[in-house]
Amino acid sequence: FSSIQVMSEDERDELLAFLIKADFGVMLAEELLDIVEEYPPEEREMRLRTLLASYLPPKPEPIKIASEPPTVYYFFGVNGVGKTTTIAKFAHILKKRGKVMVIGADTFRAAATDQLGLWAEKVGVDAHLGERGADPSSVIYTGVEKAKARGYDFVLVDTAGRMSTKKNLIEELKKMERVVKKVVPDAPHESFLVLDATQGQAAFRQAKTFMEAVQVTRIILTKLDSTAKGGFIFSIWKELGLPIAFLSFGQELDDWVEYSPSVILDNLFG
Amino acid sequence: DLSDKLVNMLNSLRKKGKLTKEDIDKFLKNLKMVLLASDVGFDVVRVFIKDVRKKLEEANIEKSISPVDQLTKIVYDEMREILGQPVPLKLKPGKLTQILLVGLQGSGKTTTAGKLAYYIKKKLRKSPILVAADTYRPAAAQQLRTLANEVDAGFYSMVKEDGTLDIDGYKKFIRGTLYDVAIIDSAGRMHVDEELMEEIKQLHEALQPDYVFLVADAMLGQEAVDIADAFHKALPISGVILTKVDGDTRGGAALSLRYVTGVPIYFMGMGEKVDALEPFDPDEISARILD
Ligand SMILES: Nc1nc2c(ncn2[C@@H]2O[C@H](COP(=O)(O)OP(=O)(O)OP(=O)(O)O)[C@@H](O)[C@H]2O)c(=O)[nH]1
Ligand SMILES: Nc1nc2c(ncn2[C@@H]2O[C@H](COP(=O)(O)OP(=O)(O)OP(=O)(O)O)[C@@H](O)[C@H]2O)c(=O)[nH]1
Ligand SMILES: [Mg+2]
Ligand SMILES: [Mg+2]
Repeated sequence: FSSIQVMSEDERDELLAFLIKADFGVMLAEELLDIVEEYPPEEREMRLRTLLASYLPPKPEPIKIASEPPTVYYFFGVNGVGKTTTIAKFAHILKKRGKVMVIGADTFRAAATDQLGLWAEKVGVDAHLGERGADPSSVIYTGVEKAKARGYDFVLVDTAGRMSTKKNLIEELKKMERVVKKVVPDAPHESFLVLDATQGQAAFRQAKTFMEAVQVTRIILTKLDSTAKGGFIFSIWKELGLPIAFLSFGQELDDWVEYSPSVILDNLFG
Repeated sequence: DLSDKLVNMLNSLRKKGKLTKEDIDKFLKNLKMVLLASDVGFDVVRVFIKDVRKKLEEANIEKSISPVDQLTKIVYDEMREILGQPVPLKLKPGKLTQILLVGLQGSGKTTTAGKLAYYIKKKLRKSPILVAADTYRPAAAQQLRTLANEVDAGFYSMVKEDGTLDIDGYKKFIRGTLYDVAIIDSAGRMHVDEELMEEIKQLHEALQPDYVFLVADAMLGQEAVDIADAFHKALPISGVILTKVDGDTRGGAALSLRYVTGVPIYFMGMGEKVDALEPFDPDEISARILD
């Protein structure tokens, strides 16, 4: 008889508010509510929580390490999401596991390589920084060549922010991916798309566009220290199958955790 | 795609002729979904739909001969009214005008400071100085200084060697200059970070700026409502500058920001270069939100 208990408009709207305000997006929110609606009222919130757990990517495989050094990691995404700061955090961790070089291939923005250079200094790793206005692909090429010759274990490549709508910038990223293979054929070993949790549904479109252009292996979700929940990662997993590597909660070097579904769920229901 | 749904619905309503209450309810439900898909805040959408419904009743839409055209017009008019008109940046003649830029991390404050300086030089033919006040971000002052050189504006940094702000030093310095406008670039901060929100209140208190602009990313999601509310409560926000409008966001945050703060959106950032700043265009933004 419990299936006779239809969800009232107000009740459905309350649950819709919860999902929308968490940036789930309308499509997925409605789909989830259609499922939850079938259960008796007293079970609905618990059912929603279980359902959401099933819609999340599982804890992923450990990050890929190259069979012979250097291991090359790319970081890209739209403007201001936290790429450069995230690289500093990665460098801080990876330096305990090997010799790290960061490559400043944002040759466009004012003081971009200065910012990365200061972080490298602070963390205590080496930096290969491009001249402003130089071709980012040649900066990467020279940097990775140097890293290979001098026995670096990890190379972290910082790129300029780019709107996924700008075709020439997407082409530039494709070239940056091709060029590194001349030095290290399997590179980049991981390609991190950095997404800002305070963004709305544009994050999904960014993921889709970047994936159509280059290899994207994992997402890094930043600015979770806001009240944003980053609900778009659910539809990114569902529609695009993109796993999440890393969750960033602030501007300092240890303001991050490795992705796990429980972190997302606790943040959502917290 | 949701907005196609709206278009298809309007076309089928057009064939119907007169509208029933059910047609209107169905239309408003679809409109609600379009607005939510455009990142307009949930509570803002609720109020918007309520207002549109009221306007439809007042217009006696069920008795109308060409209801679909009237329906579309009412929705667009309501959207444009909320988004408001662009407001010119008025400067104090013969005196220093101080503009303080505040907002979340990475929203585009420093870049916008450069764009404002360019605008003030080129369009208003006045003399701007860029003032660095970000003690946290590595190379923040360098970034602003580079922009100042690019647009041929003055530059001053309040940031001391020990990482604190020398506000008195700035006040002393600026009094001895003849700049028309000082644009002060602050550090990015989360609206939920009590310490940083307290800090910006203190900076504002010490400077007493003529304008306080909330620099906000057009791609913001539902968070835009909370951000607008927190900054609006903490500071006397004079206006909003919407950045990264050149992305593919539908820009619903613009509506939320307007609803919550009630202040005008002065400018929109349309790209990364210093000349990519335009007066806010409500027609462009309404079209993006509704399409
Ligand atoms: N609160 C908070 N701030 C963050 C986080 N990650 C990065 N930031 C801040 O966001 C701002 C932008 O970070 P960047 O690392 O410069 O971002 P980016 O993607 O490299 O930016 P562009 O290179 O200009 O596209 C800085 O002020 C960072 O300190 C985070 O997880 N939380
Ligand atoms: N495409 C585009 N990029 C923009 C726009 N405005 C700013 N940016 C970019 O957004 C990124 C962040 O800009 P910043 O000026 O460093 O942002 P911020 O608010 O000063 O960052 P914090 O000081 O760390 O809080 C940079 O890559 C800028 O070039 C815009 O209107 N369009
Ligand atoms: Mg960067
Ligand atoms: Mg800045």
